[in-house]
Amino acid sequence: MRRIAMINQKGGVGKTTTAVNVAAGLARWGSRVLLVDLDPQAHTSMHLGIEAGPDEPGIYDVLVNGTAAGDALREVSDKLTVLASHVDLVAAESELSQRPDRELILRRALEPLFDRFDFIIIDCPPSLGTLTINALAATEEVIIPLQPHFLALQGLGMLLKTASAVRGVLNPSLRISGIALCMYEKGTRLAQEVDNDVRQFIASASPDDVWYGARVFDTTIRRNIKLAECPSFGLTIFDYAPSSNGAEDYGGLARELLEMTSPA
Amino acid sequence: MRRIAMINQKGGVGKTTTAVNVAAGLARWGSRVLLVDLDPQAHTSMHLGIEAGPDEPGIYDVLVNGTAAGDALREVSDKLTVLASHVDLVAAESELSQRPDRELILRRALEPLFDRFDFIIIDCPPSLGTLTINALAATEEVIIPLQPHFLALQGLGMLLKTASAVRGVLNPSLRISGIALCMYEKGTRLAQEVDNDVRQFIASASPDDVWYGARVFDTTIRRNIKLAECPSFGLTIFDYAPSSNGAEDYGGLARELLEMTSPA
Ligand SMILES: Nc1ncnc2c1ncn2[C@@H]1O[C@H](COP(=O)(O)OP(=O)(O)OP(=O)(O)O)[C@@H](O)[C@H]1O
Ligand SMILES: Nc1ncnc2c1ncn2[C@@H]1O[C@H](COP(=O)(O)OP(=O)(O)OP(=O)(O)O)[C@@H](O)[C@H]1O
Ligand SMILES: [Mg+2]
Ligand SMILES: [Mg+2]
Repeated sequence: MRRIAMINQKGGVGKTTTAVNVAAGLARWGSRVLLVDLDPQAHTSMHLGIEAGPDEPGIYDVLVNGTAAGDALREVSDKLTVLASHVDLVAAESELSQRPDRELILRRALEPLFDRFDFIIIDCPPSLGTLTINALAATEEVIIPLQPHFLALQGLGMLLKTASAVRGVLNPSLRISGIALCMYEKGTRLAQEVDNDVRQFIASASPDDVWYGARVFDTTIRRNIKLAECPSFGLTIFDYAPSSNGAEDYGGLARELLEMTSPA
Repeated sequence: MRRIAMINQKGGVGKTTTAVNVAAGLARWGSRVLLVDLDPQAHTSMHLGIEAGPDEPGIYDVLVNGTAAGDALREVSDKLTVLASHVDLVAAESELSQRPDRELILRRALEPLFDRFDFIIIDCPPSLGTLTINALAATEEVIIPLQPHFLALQGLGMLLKTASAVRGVLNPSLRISGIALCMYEKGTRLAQEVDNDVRQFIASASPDDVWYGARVFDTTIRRNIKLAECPSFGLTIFDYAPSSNGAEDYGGLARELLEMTSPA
């Protein structure tokens, strides 16, 4: 069972698009996948056409009201299940901040589900606040979706520092498993420069760095308007445009994840 | 004197790029502009090559330590001044949350500067937390940078609701002055659809809506890789690629802002 969080505090780099389409890609090859929407924007839920209303339990109820996670699941397809979000999750950051165990609430809530799924994928908001810390404490692997732009590269240090801190205090098995280059515009000098910078940075990691052994995935996700269109139909890229570059790239990324030997 | 905040809790829609290049455009035409970086990512500061170190006062010192804003300014060019940010601003959200006047701290800090500038432009983080509420309380106008994508459109309702609430409780003169379509990919059906949706939504506003009278700016900002390259040189688009589409579009947007009759 692998637990993977999509994290990057830089906004708009492809976290949600990667979480949804990688989860769908893994499910298409037969893995049982739980996709957790931990963003108050609820974009993962919207992307799949799920509207977590006030009457149906979602991630807010699980984190704040103690609802069992198993009672808040929605089956999207044969192998893909979602724990949906709702805009009321915005209140969770301040409501959880008073609790002594605030960083471990998500991990405890998901533990009873560990034997029901092969993958748990978590989409995070664009911040390093309490919700993202919960994701870092609840998973074993972090994938960093990264748009190959200068501004997006700047935040990497802060993210790795935060992951190291969580590994040291809350979750010793945490590691950065990979960086996924998203919205890649082939042929631009900028993408090539950032790509090189990131690979050099990763290659120079020392054994006690949380990103030691991380990879830049071979599959880059090309910019492709179909990836921005499919959420408006409540569909993954595979159902909306199965022969598009987007489907090819996310299929490749899911395949690459499956072929990685999972953490010991 | 006009005070304008660039706000959109959706990440990566062009807030920073619009704040920096509109501020620079206005300064090029002779306006005295203060650009405030209210994002802990400090991307506006980085975009202009400013590194707010621990020894030099920035927005964190102004908000949390009571440093006078006038003592934390940096002149970038003849007419453009910046109040820079630093990653320690991340702590401000929780440090301010205990203070009774927490939403009005920025407004009070900027008031002594009102007569020194023709425009105050504020760049905000991708959230509707305490920092963005401070910006809503401190300005008269909000510009919403919007990427014409489905997911980006979803958050508009929540943003308008928040702005209405701030107008009702803290800042009666607040209004949405416009929506700036950014990263526009001409020729895609999606951009056209979102463009139409937004214009229809705005047109159907009633007089007591905070977005009543708002416009979708005539100038759309086209996707242009030069806009993503210039931050790595610490330059605005005008200094980096003066004949690019990016310079033409942001020059046009700044011109359009100047030609709007300012609020009474
Ligand atoms: N490869 C791609 N090509 C074209 N558009 C893309 C691609 N990946 C994502 N998008 C679109 O770009 C926008 C940003 O992507 P997305 O919302 O997945 O990023 P995010 O990191 O989750 O954003 P946030 O920080 O707000 O959570 C969305 O409108 C999405 O549809
Ligand atoms: N019109 C454009 N064409 C191409 N790239 C752009 C354009 N506008 C912005 N960018 C690039 O897209 C990325 C996102 O833009 P930007 O950082 O300004 O958005 P933001 O809303 O401020 O993001 P955040 O939510 O993280 O604060 C940046 O790397 C920026 O350089
Ligand atoms: Mg997202
Ligand atoms: Mg920004």
